[in-house]
Parts: sequence; C-alpha cells; structure tokens
Amino acid sequence: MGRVLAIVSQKGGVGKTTTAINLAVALARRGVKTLLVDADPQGSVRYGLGMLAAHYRLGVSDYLKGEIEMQEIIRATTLPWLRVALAGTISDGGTHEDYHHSFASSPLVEELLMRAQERGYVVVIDTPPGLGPIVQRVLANSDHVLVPLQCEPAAVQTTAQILRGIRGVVTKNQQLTFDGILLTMYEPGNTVSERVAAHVRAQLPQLVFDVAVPRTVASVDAVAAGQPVVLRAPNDAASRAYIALADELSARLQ
Amino acid sequence: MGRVLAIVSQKGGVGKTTTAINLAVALARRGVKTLLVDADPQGSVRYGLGMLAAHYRLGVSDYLKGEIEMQEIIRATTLPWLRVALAGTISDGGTHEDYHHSFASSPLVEELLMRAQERGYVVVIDTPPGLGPIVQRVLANSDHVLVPLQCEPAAVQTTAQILRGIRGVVTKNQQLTFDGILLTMYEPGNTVSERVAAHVRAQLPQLVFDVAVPRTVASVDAVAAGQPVVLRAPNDAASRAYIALADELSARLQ
Ligand SMILES: Nc1ncnc2c1ncn2[C@@H]1O[C@H](COP(=O)(O)OP(=O)(O)OP(=O)(O)O)[C@@H](O)[C@H]1O
Ligand SMILES: Nc1ncnc2c1ncn2[C@@H]1O[C@H](COP(=O)(O)OP(=O)(O)OP(=O)(O)O)[C@@H](O)[C@H]1O
Ligand SMILES: [Mg+2]
Ligand SMILES: [Mg+2]
Repeated sequence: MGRVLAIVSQKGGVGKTTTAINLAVALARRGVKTLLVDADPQGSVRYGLGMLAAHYRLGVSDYLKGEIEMQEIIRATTLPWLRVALAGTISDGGTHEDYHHSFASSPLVEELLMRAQERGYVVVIDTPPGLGPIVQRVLANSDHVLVPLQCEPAAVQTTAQILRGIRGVVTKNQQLTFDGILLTMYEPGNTVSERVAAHVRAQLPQLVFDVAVPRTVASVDAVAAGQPVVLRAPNDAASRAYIALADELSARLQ
Repeated sequence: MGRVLAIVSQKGGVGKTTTAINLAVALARRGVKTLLVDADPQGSVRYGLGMLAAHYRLGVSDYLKGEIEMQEIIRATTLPWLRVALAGTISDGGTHEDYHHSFASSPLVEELLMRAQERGYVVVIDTPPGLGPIVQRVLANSDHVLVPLQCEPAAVQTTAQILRGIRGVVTKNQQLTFDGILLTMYEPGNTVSERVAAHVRAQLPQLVFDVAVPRTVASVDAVAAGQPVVLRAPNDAASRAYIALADELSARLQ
C-alpha cells in the first residue's frame, strides 16, 4: 500500500506546487508508482506540467460532483510511473466557495485516495495556501505531511501558526506523521536568507530536512516552459535537492 | 466618506500584505486618514508593523464574535493618520474553518467598514490568498479592488482566473471598481521578469498600473525589522513605488 503525502502551508507562494510537482516526478523517476493530486482550486499543477490541452480539462473538482468515474481524471504522463489528477474545471470557473464545501463534505475524497493507495500508488497532494476546509480534509486523509518554508523573514513569522495547525490535526488523525519542514528558495551567500535558515534549524531541531532547495533561475524558467525543473535541468541545484528529498522519502512512503 | 480598497489575489506570496501595509502607510503620510484592516487569519500585518506586544492581541476575529467593541480593536500607531485593526486571536489559534464561516456570515463585517467610512477613514484591507468566503465577503463590501501580480511566470498563469473571479463580483456588487493590477517584485535587468511584465501589459492594456514595485533587499530587511519599507527606507525603489501609487490612488479613495 502506498502512502499519502500532503504538501501544506498557510503562507502563500512558499513553493508548495513546485515541491509537489518535482517531488512526484523525482519519485516516479526512481520507479515509484506515483499519483500527483491537485487539490488547489487555483490549479497550478497543470501549468507546471504543461498539461493545458482541452482533453485535460476535467479533474478532481469534476469527480467530486459525482458525474464522472475516477479513471476519467487519473491521467497518464510522459513518465511511465507518474499519473496526475488535475484540479479540473474549478480553475476555469469563478468563486471557490462551493468547491470548499463539496471538498469538505464529499465521500469521494476518501474514495479517490483509498483506491489509489490500493492500486499501489504513492500519492502526493498539492494544497491551496491556508488552513481552510480543503487542507483540513486533505490532512484528515493523509499519512504524511511536509511543510515548505520560504527562506524569507515573512514566512518564518507565521511558522508557529502552521505547526500549531498541523499539531491540531495530528492529534485528531492518528495515522498522520509530520515529516518536517523543507527550506525553499534558499539563497546561499545572502545573509538574510542564511540567517532565516539558521534560525529555523536552531528553533526546530529534528523538524527540518537537511536538504534545502536553493532559489535558482532554472526553476523559474522551467515554470515558464511548463516542465518540472527535475526533468528540464536535472543537474540544477534545485533539481538535485528534490531528487535527494525523493531518495530520503521514498522508503517512508511505500 | 472614505472608500474601502481591498488587496486581493488568489495566488499566494505575490505581495498582498506588503502592498496593503505600505500603501496604507504612504496614504497616512500624505495626511489621508487611513484604517488598515487585516482580514487574513494568518495575521501577517502585525509582523510587518511590529505590533507584537500582548496588548495588541485582540482584533477582527475577536470583534466578529460580538464580545468586544469596535474601538477595542482599532489601534493607534506611531503615524498620526494611521489606525490598524489586526487579525486578532485567530492567528494564535488552530484551524481557520470556523473563522471562514463567521467572517462570511457576521453582520459585524459591514458594521466595522461602515462606521470606519462614516468617520472619514479610507480603509485598506489585506486578504488571505484565494477566492474563498473571506475574500468574497470583503469584495462584497468594498468600493475598490487592487490585484498585486508577482513578475514570475507562475503568477501570470493564474491571472485569467483571478480576473474572472473579480469580474464575477463586480457584476454582483455595483459599487465595486476594479482599479487594476500592480506588478510586484519586478526585477529590471532580469529577462524573465521583464518578459512577464511586458506580456501582462500587452495582454491587459489599461488594467495595469504604470507604477511597478521592484524587488529590493530593503523590502525584505524591513519585514525582518517589523517596519514598513516606506518608513524604514523611504528612498528605496520599492518605497518610491508605493508612495507614487498612494499619490495616484488618494484622490479616488476620498
Ligand atoms: N527553487 C526555486 N527557485 C526559484 N523560484 C522558485 C523556486 N521554487 C518556487 N519558485 C517560484 O516561487 C513562486 C512560488 O512558488 P509556488 O507557486 O510553487 O508556491 P506555492 O506555495 O504553491 O504558491 P500558492 O500559495 O499560490 O499555491 C513561483 O513563481 C515559483 O516559480
Ligand atoms: N518589493 C519586494 N521586494 C522584495 N521582497 C518582497 C517585495 N514584496 C514582497 N516581498 C517578499 O515576498 C514575500 C511575499 O510577500 P507578502 O507576504 O507580502 O505576499 P502575500 O501575497 O501577502 O502572501 P500570502 O499569500 O501568504 O498572504 C515576502 O517574503 C515578502 O517579504
Ligand atoms: Mg501552489
Ligand atoms: Mg499576505
């Protein structure tokens, strides 16, 4: 049975989507059967993977309405071991209020995750920023949670809050393990960035992955090209960090 | 009567809080009586202004419970014309689900904004990332909306979605004007950043402010110091951009 890993942070723009995509791709490249699920109504995963064609329109938000089968939204990709469930037509629509409700209450969320695990998939879930109803529901059905933390003062300030939110769910959901904090957009040589990284490691020993993902030009270029950086520039420092992270996590997730 | 300006984007980490704080401070420095409201349960405004003392704990989330008076959460600051309503104890708590509900349904939201306007305040509201219930409620009670857009490919990809979401609300709320898109963290000399800015200006003529806020070291340092960059480094390029934006907006907001 594969495990379910949620990528969560209440702070926006910290690298949740970048981490979910590149970690899923790095796991698949190791031969781990992986399903990447986009639970964020913003639907950024489809851009990061360049899956913009009309036939990729339907996804999680459509499945949750109960009108289509699961196999209609689990998409094959160019990588043999990677499947993807995109966010679906919610990201073409207007407001997200109804989606919040349906995600928070539909039994099909468990159904999707359970059947994927039964088929031996490791599931990686991208989530919207915040600790709202979608994130709560994802965490209630996850085995592992990873929190990206951007190496900037603003992201550090709200760390205590996210950890409190996670701890709250871990007590409610016995199967959930907090795997740790992943430092992202780290800038070696930039004193503010280095100070943030050192501060977080000192404050939260044991909770921070040794691997930190550096801020690189290749990462930004990859998004513009609609390709994960680990495929587009495997020797880039950010790619090497995600590959090392996949090496570290793959044993825990299978 | 002052107007209400909401700072909104469904994309996270694009500079909503930085813009709300520095625009409010720049308006107050011009002598405009300004109230900055933090509607984001993350409560980042308190860090950006260094208002961390225990007596600043109560805020909007506490007022919405109906247990305290409005004047208990409208705080004076070191600037004569700037008052602030922080997010309150929600940002010390756990999950945000209940807050989403209470913000979406409490009549006290209107009460707060109406009474501030009657007292001649221009109100600037920081919101959480997304188009969820808090943002919808804020937009339903706003006169103006400004959308920060980070000059990175990932933020551009979801622009159509945020504009659709805003257009949906503008049709429902006749008093709401869409003021435009503010380019943030612009990096002159960085071809990807320049290409993003040129692309957005070409795609959305008339919708993008001439002023773009550059990415600067002083902006990041200011957050670490708990001070708005327009006060800490008024000659910094980001400060000058926020001051120019306040000059442009102040006539519309009063
Ligand atoms: N290692 C990196 N190097 C350079 N840029 C990066 C890196 N990781 C992420 N970014 C950029 O930072 C921005 C935010 O990343 P991303 O969209 O993955 O964050 P997020 O947490 O998913 O945001 P949201 O809260 O909107 O869901 C994007 O423009 C992305 O391209
Ligand atoms: N002009 C700038 N120059 C450099 N860094 C900036 C600038 N504006 C914002 N930042 C940094 O970018 C990050 C995101 O900014 P901010 O927190 O204001 O975004 P936000 O949209 O409010 O995020 P959230 O979605 O979490 O509410 C912060 O680390 C902030 O310090
Ligand atoms: Mg994301
Ligand atoms: Mg913010």
